Amino acid sequence: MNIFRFLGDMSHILSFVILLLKITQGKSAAGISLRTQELYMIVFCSRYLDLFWNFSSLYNSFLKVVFIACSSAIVYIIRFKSPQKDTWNPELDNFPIQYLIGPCAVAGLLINQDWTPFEMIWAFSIYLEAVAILPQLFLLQKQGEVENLTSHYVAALGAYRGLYLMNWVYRYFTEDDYLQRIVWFAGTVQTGLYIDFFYHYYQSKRGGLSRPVKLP
Amino acid sequence: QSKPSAHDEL
Repeated sequence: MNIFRFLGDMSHILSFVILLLKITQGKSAAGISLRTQELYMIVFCSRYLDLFWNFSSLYNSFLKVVFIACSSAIVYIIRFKSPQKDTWNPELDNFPIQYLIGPCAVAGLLINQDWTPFEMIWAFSIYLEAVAILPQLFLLQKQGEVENLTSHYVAALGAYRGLYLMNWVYRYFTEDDYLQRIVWFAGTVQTGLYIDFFYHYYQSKRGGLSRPVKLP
Repeated sequence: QSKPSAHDEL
């Protein structure tokens, strides 16, 4: 464990807290992509299958349960609970996620670490997480303006994997035979997708005023 | 001693 990875996990937890507060207190899922939340639920449920046999630390196992529970709760609330379910707009939030899941599944089959079924599923979840934010970014693009809390949610989510990139660099230089090309590649793609958002987020927050984030 | 799994990250 190093500070980058710890801060990355804290940023990830923060993103869950912000989103859960927004949809439970704000009673609205407007501006939130259910598609992206469904992809995250698939990512965590598939990646953390090893909960049952790979006990590397209490910290890991605890957060795996937390991430599966939170992502499932978010999908449940937006999909089934009133009044949030009425604030979700299927016409706007209509990114064809099958075009994300399909290629990631093929990639997981072909490029993985150990050729066992779990490793294929694990690689699938890594690739899927890299592109899972796309429906959310497309939704924000369509709306042009980003609600304040949503912008903090997306920023925390982008920061989490950005901090993980630093964690991988740190581990590469401090641990011998540390090699994780799959997560390095996917994590770089994932963080890259946020660059444009971060630019607009920074511009809007720079003045100290919480001017809304505008996407062109 | 369980094999230290390559997946020690979240």
